Amino acid sequence: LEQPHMHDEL
Amino acid sequence: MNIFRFAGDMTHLASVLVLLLKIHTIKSCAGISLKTQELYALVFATRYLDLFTDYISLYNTLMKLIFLGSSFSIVWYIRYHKIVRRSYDKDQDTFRHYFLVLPCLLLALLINEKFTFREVMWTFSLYLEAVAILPQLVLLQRTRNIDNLTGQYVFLLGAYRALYILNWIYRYFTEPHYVHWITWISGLVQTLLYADFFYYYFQSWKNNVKLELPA
Repeated sequence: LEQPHMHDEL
Repeated sequence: MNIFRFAGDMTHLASVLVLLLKIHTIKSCAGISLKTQELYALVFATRYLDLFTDYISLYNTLMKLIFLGSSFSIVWYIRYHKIVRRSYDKDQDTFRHYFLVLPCLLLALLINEKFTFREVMWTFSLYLEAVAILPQLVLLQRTRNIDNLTGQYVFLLGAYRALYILNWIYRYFTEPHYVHWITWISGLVQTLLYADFFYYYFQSWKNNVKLELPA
């Protein structure tokens, strides 16, 4: 399953 | 959010504040590389394209706005402020932008997690951030007289990167499937660029002498 690409860092 | 990540963000914020303090209060940008500042403005402009499409948290949005706003205003100050711009070491700050921008753009087009506009821009911003400090380091080496605020500014930027690496190590062991090779490798390269500077910074601190980088 593909990981959602979360840009939660700055 | 873990303590390393938060401390990293705060160190990053502190570095920007130190630079704004120098520019705004002392009305001087001596020893500061405009090239590096312009590259950072480009880094944030390309990385935070998700600002209006994805909401992560209020903290995240606020910090993004702060980094965008501060980087563009610093560039504005050095270029156009009638007093500040006089102290700019234009003849020493000769690094060419495109030597860094073009390879980073090419690399982002070739190596990315997903070939979409936003993802390529995000990756480009990571690669560019990794090398954006180079014009500043070159300028430090050419400037015989590094003032305290400039030294602290570069030190805080380096500390921010080092704390982000600790954050990634922590997240790797605490979060499932937390693997981001592109972010990690470019972040590691970025931190290694500070190694030399750190060495001389701690030497000058230990011996209580003025910071000076060897030519």
